[in-house]
Amino acid sequence: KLGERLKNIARNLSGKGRLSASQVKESMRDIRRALLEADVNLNVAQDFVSEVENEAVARKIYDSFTPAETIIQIVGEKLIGLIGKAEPLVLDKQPSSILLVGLQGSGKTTTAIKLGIFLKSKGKNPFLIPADVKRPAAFEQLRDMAERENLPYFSERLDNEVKLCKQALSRSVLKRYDTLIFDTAGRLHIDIEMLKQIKQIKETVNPSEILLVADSMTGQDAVNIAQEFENALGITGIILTKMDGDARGGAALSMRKVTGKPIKFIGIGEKVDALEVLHPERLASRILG
Amino acid sequence: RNLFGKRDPKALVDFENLLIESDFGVDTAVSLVGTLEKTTPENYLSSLKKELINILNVSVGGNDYTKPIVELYVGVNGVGKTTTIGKRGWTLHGEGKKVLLASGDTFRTGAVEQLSKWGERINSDVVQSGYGADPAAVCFDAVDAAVAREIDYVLIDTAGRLHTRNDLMEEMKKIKKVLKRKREDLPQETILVVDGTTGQNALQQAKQFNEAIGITGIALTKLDGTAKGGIVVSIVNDIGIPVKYIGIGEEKGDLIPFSAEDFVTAILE
Ligand SMILES: Nc1nc2c(ncn2[C@@H]2O[C@H](COP(=O)(O)OP(=O)(O)OP(=O)(O)O)[C@@H](O)[C@H]2O)c(=O)[nH]1
Ligand SMILES: Nc1nc2c(ncn2[C@@H]2O[C@H](COP(=O)(O)OP(=O)(O)OP(=O)(O)O)[C@@H](O)[C@H]2O)c(=O)[nH]1
Ligand SMILES: [Mg+2]
Ligand SMILES: [Mg+2]
Repeated sequence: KLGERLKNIARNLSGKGRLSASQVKESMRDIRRALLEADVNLNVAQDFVSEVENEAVARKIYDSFTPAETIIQIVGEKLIGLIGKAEPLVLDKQPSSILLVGLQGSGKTTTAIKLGIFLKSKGKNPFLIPADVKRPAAFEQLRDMAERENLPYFSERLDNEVKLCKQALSRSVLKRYDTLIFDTAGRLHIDIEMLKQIKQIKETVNPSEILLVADSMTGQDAVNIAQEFENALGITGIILTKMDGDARGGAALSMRKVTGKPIKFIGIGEKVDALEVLHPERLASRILG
Repeated sequence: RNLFGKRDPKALVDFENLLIESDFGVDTAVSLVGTLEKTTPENYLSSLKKELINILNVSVGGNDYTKPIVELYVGVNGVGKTTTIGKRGWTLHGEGKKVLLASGDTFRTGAVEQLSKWGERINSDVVQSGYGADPAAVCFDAVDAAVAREIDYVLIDTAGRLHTRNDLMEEMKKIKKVLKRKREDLPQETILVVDGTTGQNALQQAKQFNEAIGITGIALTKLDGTAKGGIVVSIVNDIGIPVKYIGIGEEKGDLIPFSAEDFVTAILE
C-alpha cells in the first residue's frame, strides 16, 4: 500500500541479488527524488534518506538477497515514524482555549467552524472568537457560518486583535463554555509586528492549544513557516488543510520534522464536517505517491 | 562540452539545490543546471540568469482589446483571487480606467461582502446577486452593466475550486461559455491566481485550469513572504502561460507587473 513510486524503486532493485554500494546509492537518490516531487523540503528529504541508508546498512542490506523488501520496509517505517501518531486535543482548563494561527488563506476561519462542530459532536460546548480584525468581511464570514451551524460566537467589533481577545475573555458569558476557539488574521511568519501581536494574544489567552493551520499544497517554504511560528509561539499542533486536492502533502513531513509537533487534524473539504483526525499510514502513502 | 573541460561539480549541485529549494521541482532544476554544462564555472550564474529570463519572457498577448475588457479570475481556494481583483481594480483606476467588479463567487460565506468591501475601498461599483445565484448569470449582468455605463474593465471574481472537483470545473467552463456567447471575444483575459507558497501542485493546477478554460496569464501572490515561486518557471516552460502580475501584500497597491529580471534576481541572489 506504499504507492507506485516506491513500487518502481523496488522493481529496480529486485531480482538483482545482492546490491552493490552504487545500487544502494541509486535507490536512495530515487527515494529522495520521490520525496522532493512530493514537496518535502530538500534538507528534510536529505536527512530522511541518510537515516534510511544508515538503517539499511545496520540491517546488513549488502548481504541481503531481498534488498528491495528491506528498503521498502525501512522507508515505510521511517515515514510513518516521522509523521507520528494522531494526538488528541489538550483541553485541560476551564475554559480551554484553542488559538488558530497561520499564513493568509490557509483555511483558519473555515477550520475554526469545523473545530466547533467537531467539539460539539464530542459533547463539548464551544464558543468562537472572530479575532481577525484585518481582512475585509472576516467577521461576517465567521459570523454567518457560526449562525448557520448554531455555534455561539463573540459578536463585539473591536479594531485591535489583542484588545478584542482581552475583551472576549473578560466576558462572564464565557463561564458557560468549556472551549474557546480563537480565529486570527492570516499573517506572514516574517511580519514582526503581526507576530508581536499574536504573542500578546497568547499571553492574554494562555491557550491549551496553538494550532498552525497550513495549506497542504505548500512547497519548500513549509520549513520556514513552521520554524518561525514555532519560534514565536511554541505551537502545540498542526492542521493540514485542502487535503481533498491532489497535492502530495510533503509539507506535512517538513513541518513535523522541524517543529516536532503533532499533526492533529486534516481538512478535507469546504463543508463544516470536512475535518478528520490524522491517519499516519494514509498520509505516508499519499506523500510517497 | 565547454572549451576548457572546466566544470565545478560542487557549484552545479549548489545551483540545483538552490532551484529545488525555490520550488522549481526536480526535473526543471536538473534540466536547467544541465544547460550549464556548455559553459565554464565563472559563467554559471550569468548563464543561468539568462536562461531563466529567456524562459520567462514569453509574449503577454493582446493590448488591442475592445471595451469592456473582461478579466476572469480563477484558481484554487484561498490563493488571493478576491484580493488580487481589488488590487487590479485600484491599479486600473490609477490609469484613469473605469472599473466594474463582478461578484461571481456566489458560494463561499462572506465572499460577496468581501468583494463589496473591496469595491468601496477602490471606489468601484460591484455587480452582485447574492448567494446561491448562478455565477454565469452574474457575469452576464456585469457585462450588460459595463456596456451601459461605458466601463473599461470588468473584473470577475469566482469561487475557489480544486481542479480535482469535476463539477466545479464544469461550472467554470459554463461561466466562460456564457461570456463567449455574450460576445465572441469575452473574456479577453483569464487569469489563474497562484499562491506563491505553493509547491509542485501549482503545475497541476495550471495544466487542469488551462485544459478546462484556457488561461491567458498568471497572477502569483504572496511573494512578500519567503517563498520563491519557482514553480512558475515550469508553468511557463511546459504550458507557455505568461506570468502577468505579482502580489506583494494585502493592500490595494500591492500588485505589480511581472518582471522576469527582478524575479530571477530575487531567486539567484
Ligand atoms: N477544498 C478545501 N477548501 C478549504 C479547506 N479549508 C478551507 N478551504 C477553503 O479555502 C479558502 C480559504 O479559507 P479561509 O477559512 O477563508 O482561510 P483563512 O486562513 O481564514 O484565510 P485568511 O483569514 O485570509 O488568512 C476558502 O475558500 C475555504 O472554503 C479544505 O480543507 N478543503
Ligand atoms: N501577504 C499577502 N497576502 C495576500 C496576498 N494576496 C492575498 N493575500 C491574502 O490572502 C488571503 C486570501 O485572499 P482572498 O483574496 O480571500 O483569496 P481567494 O482566492 O479569493 O479565496 P477564496 O475565494 O476563498 O478561494 C487574504 O487574507 C488576503 O489578504 C499577497 O500578495 N500577499
Ligand atoms: Mg480567515
Ligand atoms: Mg475569494
